[in-house]
Order: sequence, then structure tokens, then C-alpha cells
Amino acid sequence: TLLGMIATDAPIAPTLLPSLLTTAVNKSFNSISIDGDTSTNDTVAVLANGAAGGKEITSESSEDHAVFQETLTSFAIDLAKLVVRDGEGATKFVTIRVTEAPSEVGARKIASTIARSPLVKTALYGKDANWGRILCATGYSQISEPGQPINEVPEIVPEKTSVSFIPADGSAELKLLVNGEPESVDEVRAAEILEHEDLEILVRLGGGKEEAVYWTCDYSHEYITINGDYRT
Amino acid sequence: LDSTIPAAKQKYIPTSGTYPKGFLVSGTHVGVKATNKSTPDLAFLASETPCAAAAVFTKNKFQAAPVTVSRNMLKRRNNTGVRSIIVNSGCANAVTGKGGMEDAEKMGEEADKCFEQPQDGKGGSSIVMSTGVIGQRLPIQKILRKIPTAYDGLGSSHDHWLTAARAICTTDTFPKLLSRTFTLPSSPSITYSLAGMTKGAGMIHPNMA
Repeated sequence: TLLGMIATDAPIAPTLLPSLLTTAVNKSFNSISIDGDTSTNDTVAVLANGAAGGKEITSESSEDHAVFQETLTSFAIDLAKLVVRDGEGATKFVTIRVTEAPSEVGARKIASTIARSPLVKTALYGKDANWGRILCATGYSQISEPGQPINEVPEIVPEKTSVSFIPADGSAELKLLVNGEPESVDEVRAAEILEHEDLEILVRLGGGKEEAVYWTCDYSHEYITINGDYRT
Repeated sequence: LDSTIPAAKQKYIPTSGTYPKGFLVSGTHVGVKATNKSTPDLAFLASETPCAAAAVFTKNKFQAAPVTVSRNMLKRRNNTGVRSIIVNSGCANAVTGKGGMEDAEKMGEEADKCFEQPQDGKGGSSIVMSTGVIGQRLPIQKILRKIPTAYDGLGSSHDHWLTAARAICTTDTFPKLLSRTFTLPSSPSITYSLAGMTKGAGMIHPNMA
């Protein structure tokens, strides 16, 4: 279960707080996955008491509103990342970025599907640069839409899709697949990148300008141990 | 730092923080799980004055009792006049039927009693959260007895915030607490604060609205 509590002494009108929180949560807590299970209890609340004084934010079009939204969203992202860092049995912190998408919704679905793929997550645990599993998850990510055959998915064009690993140390990206064609992967370099705790998987769809980000972790033996032991 | 926290995770635990004015927190041991003999498992976050509040909740069809109770409270109050958040770990109070709903309501009511707030006809003013195992009733009397203790233990220090963050943990290996300061364009001379705590380690793929 995910629980979150955020408190601020900034003065925010009660009518604006729900949309401020929803926007922040969609970019943060609703963009993480550890094991793909959605709890019965997930709750994130925000309280604003205005104790620090100043002018109350009452308009969605005000500069204060924009600044507070940005502050709250980035704060919620940092909190959400801590949850991923503590994923049961996790040894890796993985950012999944889907870019060049025709729509943000499509990019989010793809990022979410990769983030919950057991085979992607076990490959990450095994330090295996298995772009095939990433591509596989990308390819089926829209099948769950009722009545939509896979060949009608607009976001994914295999010949335009590219997959890279972005190292955590700021060094050059490792291209695994470019425009649907596999690269000759330097396995030594791939192994170096996968030794780091942090990793970014970048999927370029080559079909637009929208993007989405998800944060996830790997699956390890420890996950099974913890949850095989946790009793209801 | 706590030696029970894995060395690799110690770096994520703040050693200080800047916390928002007018908020007080505590973490208290109840023993919601009978095996828990000393770890805090009841967190209380309170505002010295009534607040604006909002929350997002799981879209899982089997919503736990505190989810329903808290959502109803915020709706009834139009997101105004909220005083506190009361949270227990160790038992989720989920899929517990009418009795579970009553337990969640009692938790909120007991928290409300701590504040000398005039009745405004809108009912309770506390958000209730629970986390832990599903399908078990809360040891509600144990929790209710400790809410006044949790209130007495409220404070605003970094240690208070960290203990509260610890009290909401279940299988988490470390408490998750952050704070930050910021300014707003219309009042550049005022420094505002944000503080947040979160928990979660498994059953995590949130879809809240």
C-alpha cells in the first residue's frame, strides 16, 4: 500500500487544492510501479494551513498557482521515488522514459506496461541488457484496450521505435535498437551500465512530441521471500 | 541513525528538515500487530488551525474502510476545516465490512476529540488512513486508547517528523520523509515550507483519483 501525507504552511484556497494534488500525483505517485498490484488503501493527502501568511492563492491562472503547482509536483515526484527505492527486494532504481509519442496517454501506457513487465524486471535484476523484453512489453502495451486490434495501435510503429540505456553516470547512451533495427551491442559496456543501481530506459517512438516517465525497480528473489512470508 | 536500516538506504533519511509552521506530528507505539512490541505504529499529523485539505484515493473497487470514511469527510466539508490525519500501520482495515467502517469512523472521531473545535454541522475533521494486512479487523480499542497519547506527544521537531514517518511503515526498510522551502511570486519575502512523508514497498502500482 502507498500512503502519503503532505503539509504546507502556504495559503491555498480549498477549491484549488484537489486539482493541484491530482496534477502532482499523476506525475508522481501514479507514475510508479513496484510489483504491478494496486492496493485497496492507497491514499495521498495534502493539508494547507496558511500559517506562514501572505496572499491566498485563489486563481488557477495566477503566477503563484503555477509556482506552487510546480513545487508540489516536483516534491511529490521526490517522495514517490523514495518508495521505488524501497521496493521489496529491489536492487535497481529504473526510470522508464517514453518519448517522441503522438500522445501523452499512449506514452504513459507504454511506460506503465514496461514498468510492470516481470520479464523486463527480472532481466534488470540479472543485469541483462535484454532490449527484446522491453520491446515486447512496448508492443503489447495497448492490447488491453477493449476492441482494439494490435495493428491499429497508432503510437507504436516498429520501424520507428528505438531503445537505449541511459547510464546514471552521465556517460553516453547505449543504443540497443535504432528505428527497429538491433544494434551491435557492446556487452561489456552494457554490463558496466547495469552494475549501477540507477538506470534509465529510453524508448523513442519516432512519431510525435509527447513523453511520459515511470519509475520502477527490478524483481529479485527477495521479493518472493518477503511476500511468501507476509500473512493475511 | 537506526542500525536496523540497511546501510545502502541510510543516505535517504534526512538528518534535519525545515517543517511547515503550525503543524505538529507524532509517532506512537500501539502494538496493532501483536508481534510489534516497541515500534511506533500510529502516526498523528495535526494542524494548530483548521486547514484546506484534499486527497486522492485508490480506484481499486475494494476500497478499504478508511478510504471511504476519509473521502466522505472531505466531500462533506468541501475540503475545508480539516484538523488532522490519523494513521495506523500493521492492519489495513480493508475488506472488513460494516464493522471496519465503524472502526475507521471511531478512529477519526477519537482524533477529532483532541481539538477544541466548535461543531459546524459538517461532522468530523480528521482524515483516516490504515496500512497493513487485508481482511483483519483493527484492534480498535487499543488504537483508540492511544490516540490521546499520540496527541500529547505531538511536536514539530525533526525527530517528531521522523518518528511519525517511521510509524506508517510496514515492510518498508526506511522511513520516507522530505521537506523543502519555497517562495511565491506575490510574497517573495515569505519563506514557505512543504513537508511530506510516504510509505510503501510492496503492492505498489498506484492509480489514485
